[in-house]
Amino acid sequence: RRFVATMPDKTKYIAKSGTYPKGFLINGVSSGVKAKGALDLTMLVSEKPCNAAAVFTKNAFQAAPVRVSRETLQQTKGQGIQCLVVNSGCANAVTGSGGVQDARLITALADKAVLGRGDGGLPSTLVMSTGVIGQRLKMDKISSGVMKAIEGLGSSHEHWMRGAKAICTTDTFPKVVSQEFSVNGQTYRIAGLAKGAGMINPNLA
Amino acid sequence: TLLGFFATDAPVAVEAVQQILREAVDKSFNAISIDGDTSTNDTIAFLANGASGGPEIDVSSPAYEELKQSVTGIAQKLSQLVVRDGEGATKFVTIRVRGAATEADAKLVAATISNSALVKTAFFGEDANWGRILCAIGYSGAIVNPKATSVSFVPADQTESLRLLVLGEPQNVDEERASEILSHDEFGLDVDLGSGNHETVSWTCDFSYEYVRINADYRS
Repeated sequence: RRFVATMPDKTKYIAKSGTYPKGFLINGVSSGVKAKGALDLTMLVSEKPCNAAAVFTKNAFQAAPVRVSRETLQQTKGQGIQCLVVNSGCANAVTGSGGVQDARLITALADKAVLGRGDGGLPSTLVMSTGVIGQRLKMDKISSGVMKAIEGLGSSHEHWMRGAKAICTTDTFPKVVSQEFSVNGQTYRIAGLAKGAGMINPNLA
Repeated sequence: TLLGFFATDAPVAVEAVQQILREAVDKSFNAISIDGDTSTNDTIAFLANGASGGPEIDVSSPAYEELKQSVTGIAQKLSQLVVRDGEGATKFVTIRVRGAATEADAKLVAATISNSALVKTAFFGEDANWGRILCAIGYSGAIVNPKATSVSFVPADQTESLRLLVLGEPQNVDEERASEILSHDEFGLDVDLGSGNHETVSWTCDFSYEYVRINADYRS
């Protein structure tokens, strides 16, 4: 018997519209880390400081952005977070202390560019990376990508979709889910993005 | 690698943000597997900016449970999208493990089935090779009583399940019906360990040639 891997139609899972939370701006751009001008950097910015938390891989070889984002949440006690920078060209994993410096630099860069914060204050940016393991980030490209992303921030469905596309690696479609919910007569909105297609057996804590 | 985040305009206290994220992730992203490899970068974040106003939601607020349900629902939808987009995946499989002595046992059995390469290649081949499923259950490390264990395939349209094993006894399986169920993009597997009252649900996919092709050609 011969087998053929016939992929089901997955376009039906792509959100055509959404209801997105107030006060969040997002954008996805090409920083040039990925080849051929593919989208590879997402920025999420909140107009107001957020209470935030994150769960991270329990893999003993935690990538630099994992270490730095955890450090940020510990330092801030999960308060005052306003930015999230995700790049998808290079995982910044097993890159040693240099990789940690790079991840901290992205945090500082976003803090300064978005919030006008200088050195010395508590960080307010979380970072994530995915892509090729064992290579250093091209920081010049990431830096210009962050600035480019800031220029085009927005809150439309298209902005959220660009944000979702720019975090993809081998994914075949962007993953965005949003909904409105009411609690005691007050209406709120929540949206989520995710990426992942391979190396997936999460053990998050 | 799995990356993701949730953003809400609800005003949520830090402790509630942490607690909700932890519980939502346990019932979603921590319950999926595509290939059994845990990345160095997996991260899921949750940000609440309170831009919509209203009283702050903390762990003792009446609104807390409702918010947790919303976040868990979104997390489950997203985690299922990740499985549906598994590299080379042609099948989306929901594994429900019931009757476990402990919740940990239920999760162990579900995870072992989810990660079994042989079970997943059988899913790809649409082969009702339930012996591989039993094999995975048996080596999972959970408390398993073979004579109390039952296994069924569950069609995606929720029509009658196809019983493969009942209380340890193999059933006279209608192979045509089995093939019909497994020919769909989506189906379920129900395992009743008959050893307690704990249960869990996890989601996985099949292994196809495409998975090897993609990963033979992608340095990450």
